[in-house]
Amino acid sequence: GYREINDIDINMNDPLFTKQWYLINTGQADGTPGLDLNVAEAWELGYTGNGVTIAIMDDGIDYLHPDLASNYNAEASYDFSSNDPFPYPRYTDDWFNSHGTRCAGEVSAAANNNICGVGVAYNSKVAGIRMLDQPFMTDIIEASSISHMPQVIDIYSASWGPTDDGKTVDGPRELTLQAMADGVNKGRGGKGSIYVWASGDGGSYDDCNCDGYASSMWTISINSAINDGRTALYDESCSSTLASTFSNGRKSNPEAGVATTDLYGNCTLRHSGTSAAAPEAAGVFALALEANPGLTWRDLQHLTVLTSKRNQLHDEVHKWRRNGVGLEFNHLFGYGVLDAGSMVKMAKEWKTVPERFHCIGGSIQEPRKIPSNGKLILTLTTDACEGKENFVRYLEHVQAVITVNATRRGDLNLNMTSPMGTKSILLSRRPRDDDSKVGFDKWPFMTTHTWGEDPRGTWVLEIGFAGSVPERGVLKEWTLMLHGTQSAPYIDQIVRDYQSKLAMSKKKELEEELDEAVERSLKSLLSKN
Amino acid sequence: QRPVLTDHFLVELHEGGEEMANQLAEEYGFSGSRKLPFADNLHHFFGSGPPKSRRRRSVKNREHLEIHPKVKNVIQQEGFDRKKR
Repeated sequence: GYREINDIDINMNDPLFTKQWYLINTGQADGTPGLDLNVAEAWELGYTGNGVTIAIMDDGIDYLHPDLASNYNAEASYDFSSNDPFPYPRYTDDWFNSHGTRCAGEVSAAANNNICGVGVAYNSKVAGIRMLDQPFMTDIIEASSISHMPQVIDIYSASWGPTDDGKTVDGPRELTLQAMADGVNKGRGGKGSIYVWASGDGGSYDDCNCDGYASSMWTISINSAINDGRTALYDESCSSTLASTFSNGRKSNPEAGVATTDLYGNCTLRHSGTSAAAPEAAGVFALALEANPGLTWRDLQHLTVLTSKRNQLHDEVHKWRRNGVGLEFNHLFGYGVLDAGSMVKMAKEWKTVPERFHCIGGSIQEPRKIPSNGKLILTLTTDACEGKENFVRYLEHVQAVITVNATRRGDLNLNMTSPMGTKSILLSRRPRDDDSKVGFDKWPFMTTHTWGEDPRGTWVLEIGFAGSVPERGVLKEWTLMLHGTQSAPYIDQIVRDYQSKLAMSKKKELEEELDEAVERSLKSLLSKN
Repeated sequence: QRPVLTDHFLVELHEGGEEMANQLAEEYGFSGSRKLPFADNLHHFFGSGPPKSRRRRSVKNREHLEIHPKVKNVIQQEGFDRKKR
């Protein structure tokens, strides 16, 4: 991801612009030069979010803020906490309700107005959906928010979720799931609403696969790196994270936080957490949607996989690995950090991916004891519904629907290995989770790590305990759900950069398609003879 | 522990759109209603009295509303936690 810094001649008069290292990282605040979202390249190509509306589902937006007012989309905004069309944050003397305003500034703060900083998509429109600020959340408020004006709002950004205490397992309820399904199928005139989710702030004690919003196939779950490429200490890792952007970190430097708008016309340098990462991603997706308004919710996930960069991200715990089709991923960062320049260039010429199919790859329903030492190892061999109308040949998302009970749920470790040899951590140890009753009941653990792979063959599930005290447990169900396309998604794409992941993937698809064609013709010749 | 019940209700009507829903909401003391865009006859009735959570169902609104001929189902919404990240 290196580029010459002085090649970038972006000049903004906004006072905080030079402190927005995640936009253009010149090494400020002890950061690493070049480690940023590469928005400069996208801006220079003319993409700034024109015509795209992003909704911030949170505690409201200070839409009177001079850096937000001009980009505020009042028509698309609503306040579900107070049931009126004015999602202005409720006053508190501890600044508690600044969250949504800070997120909004990251996406759509106006440029060159000499106020605060600049949004990633500084010509986009931002809508406020105030829905966090009531005594309790309800399914109907979440569903109403996620399904608010889906023909006007393109992207919904959420920087909240179930409690990140390392022992909660929770996710969208019935109405909200229905609303999300409706959004990805009918939103944006059928191209699908884009849901961007902050993966979680539970740190190494938590696992974002226990958060049903982050681990949904319909949301793009975003993790955060800090300005020198290391993980932030609050980062949760899980196999459903697709990519990363940036947020504050362990740095003592006060300017290593995220600079953005703040309540009542203020600015801040201290926006933080994975909360700050999601709106940055929403902004990058807005640039891509401006480059190609025809992108579907799945196109955007494919573009994320193909254009995210490892850059200089560094995870001390999980190694960077390549999956069965050569795509490099990391358990914490997903496919890498978003690269706005690459994404808009690829988006411009992108051909929508083929239809998506769903196949139950197999299921084991007999109860199996989990040993206190060692692992229970199960295998499922599948043809991925080959020969049937819902054959899945090129994977997108894979779900392992698991029902398991244990004397200490937090000590469970689940790993799944694909036929092409990619090992995904579905659940890592959560030392604070002492549940011994509820367990996981048909919980859909999702992995993005086998993206593009051929699912035919034997899948291996390993389940064991990772604690210090012997525990007992029973696995009652493992159902393998395969989601993907029948035809090669990249074979018709235009390749401009022969070093790119797209070039590599397209070449691989051509080779595999050729092999399979030869195999089929040999078979038919043999059968004739 | 027992679920926390809120003053938000999911109301399913046999027929009649938003107008009917608004009329019923007013009749039964709710401060408003809103149709759920992703479903046919589902409506959000809110504000049945001072916004507070309670452990007991709001018997008055719920039972009376439930027996109205136009109403198919009434579900008082459970409250749960969501945290800013």
